[in-house]
Amino acid sequence: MNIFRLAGDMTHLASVLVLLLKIHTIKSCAGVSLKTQELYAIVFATRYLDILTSFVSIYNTLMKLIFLGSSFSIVWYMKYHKTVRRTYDRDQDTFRHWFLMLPCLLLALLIHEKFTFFEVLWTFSLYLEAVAILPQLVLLQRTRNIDNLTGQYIFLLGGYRGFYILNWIYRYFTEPHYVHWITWIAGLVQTLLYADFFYYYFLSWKNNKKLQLPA
Amino acid sequence: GDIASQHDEL
Repeated sequence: MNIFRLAGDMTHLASVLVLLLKIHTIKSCAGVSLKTQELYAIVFATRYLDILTSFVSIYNTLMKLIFLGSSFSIVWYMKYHKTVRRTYDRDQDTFRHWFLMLPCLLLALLIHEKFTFFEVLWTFSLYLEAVAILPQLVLLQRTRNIDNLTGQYIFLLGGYRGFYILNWIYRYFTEPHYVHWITWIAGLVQTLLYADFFYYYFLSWKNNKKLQLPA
Repeated sequence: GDIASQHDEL
């Protein structure tokens, strides 16, 4: 565990907590894409299938449980909670997530490190995580007015990706045989998707103005 | 690559 990996995990955790805070205390999920949240739930479900069979550390298992639990509870809140679900921007959040899942599944069947059930699903989760933010970014673009918590949520998620790239660079130079092209390319694609959002986030922060995306 | 070390990340 290096400082970049820890910082990445902590920003990831913080992003989830910010979203849960918004949903739990303000009882609102306005501006949050259910499609993206469902994709994350699928990402964690397929990636952490090995939770019972492969033990790395208490830290890892605990974080896996937190990410699984939080992603499914966010989906549950948005779909079934009587007040939260009324704040969901159903008509704007129309991205078809099947269009993301099918290509990711096909790609995972074609390009993987090992052709086993767990490994293909792990690879599928990497590809899907890379594009899972797209429905959220499309929703932001459509609603344009972004409240602070939603903006912070996406900012923290992007930060998590950035730290993971630093972690990979660090591990590549410090650990022998640490080469994972699939993870790196999927992670890089994912981080690049945030670039545009980051640009406007910093612009609004610099000018001390509310975050607004161009039409 | 060593698959096991890949899976020590989240």
